[in-house]
Amino acid sequence: NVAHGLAWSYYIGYLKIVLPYLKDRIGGFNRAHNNLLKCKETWKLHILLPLSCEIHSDLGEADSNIRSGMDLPELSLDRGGTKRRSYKHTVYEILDEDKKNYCIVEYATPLLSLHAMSQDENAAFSRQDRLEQAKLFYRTLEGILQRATDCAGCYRLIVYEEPRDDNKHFLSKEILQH
Amino acid sequence: NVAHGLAWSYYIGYLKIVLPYLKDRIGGFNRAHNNLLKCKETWKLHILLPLSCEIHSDLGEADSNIRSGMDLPELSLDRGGTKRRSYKHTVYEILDEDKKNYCIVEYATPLLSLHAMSQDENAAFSRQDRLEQAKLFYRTLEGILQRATDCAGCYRLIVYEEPRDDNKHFLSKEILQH
Ligand SMILES: Nc1nc(=O)c2ncn([C@@H]3O[C@@H]4COP(=O)(O)O[C@H]5[C@@H](O)[C@H](n6cnc7c(N)ncnc76)O[C@@H]5COP(=O)(O)O[C@@H]3[C@@H]4O)c2[nH]1
Repeated sequence: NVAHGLAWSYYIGYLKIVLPYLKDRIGGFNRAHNNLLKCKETWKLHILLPLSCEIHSDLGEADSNIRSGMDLPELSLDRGGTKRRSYKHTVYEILDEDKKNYCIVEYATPLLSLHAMSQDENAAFSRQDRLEQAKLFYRTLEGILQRATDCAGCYRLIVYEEPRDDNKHFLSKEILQH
Repeated sequence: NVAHGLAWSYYIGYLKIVLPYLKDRIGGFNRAHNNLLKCKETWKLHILLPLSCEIHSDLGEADSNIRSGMDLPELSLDRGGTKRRSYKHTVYEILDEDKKNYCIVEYATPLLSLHAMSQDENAAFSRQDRLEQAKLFYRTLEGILQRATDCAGCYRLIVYEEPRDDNKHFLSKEILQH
């Protein structure tokens, strides 16, 4: 069950590391960018979990109402022999009618791995397996985070299936709802 | 089997991305640092796999004959919604008697996840499980890399068990042997 290991690795190797620093980095960002992230509800890492595992390198490719803006101050840590390994988050500007909203949002990177595995002939991993594992990844991650006291209140998991119709602004609406 | 997913994620989310760029980045490094990596045998990413999963953030902590030196030129890619995510490698200076050797080396970070899981009470993951999964991680990764044409000749897997005696320079000797 690939997803089980991916969820633990994503928590222990990433969220457990970056989420405790998030408040400070948002403080630094607000001082540099005129308090764009003023509402405390936005002081969270919004993690997108599309069950299709169709992931874009820039959220603007999924929805033109989402534009990449600025970055949070970089987090630099010595890790596993790599000096100053860098952890970055992008702050996106999300249009809602005429109003601009700002949000720290990214896709859950392990879903990229699931997608790539379903396309590598050596992985013996079908699209059916991929959907199953994407759902298991979400359930396992949610369970881990609920028990993780050091991450409480710092994240938002946004799991969804893409709409079948031609809803061009589905993603921005989905994020703003959360 | 946690290790199976970790090995695939390490290949697909990291090695498959960084290894094809390695030659170019070494070229850039050599121009900036007077050809320190002249021997073509060193034009590889040396990946340390201690079966104990005991991993240091700086290799110098494991062996005082290893000193962190400089970095390869950074690789910056838009990935999963994070703009300009950064991939770094540290070039270490390894002393052998009086001779200085230079080498791109780091620990396999998924072993850090295995270690952390064996210490998280919610993971239900014993030290015995951890050793088993570390071995499975190595075997799975080796199999994947052997079939990966885009990574051929760009890496060296160095798997080892720490010596029981007080061999202070075990790691530097192990790396130089490879
Ligand atoms: N969005 C995001 N930004 C990050 O900076 C980041 N760093 C890690 N992760 C995800 O967390 C989990 C744990 O990471 P770990 O480092 O143990 O494994 C990593 C690590 O062993 C290796 N790797 C990836 N990026 C780097 C890197 N920059 N330097 C060294 N190793 C790396 O390849 C594995 C898979 O990486 P991703 O497939 O990008 O997703 C990881 C993983 O799901 C990140 N996710």
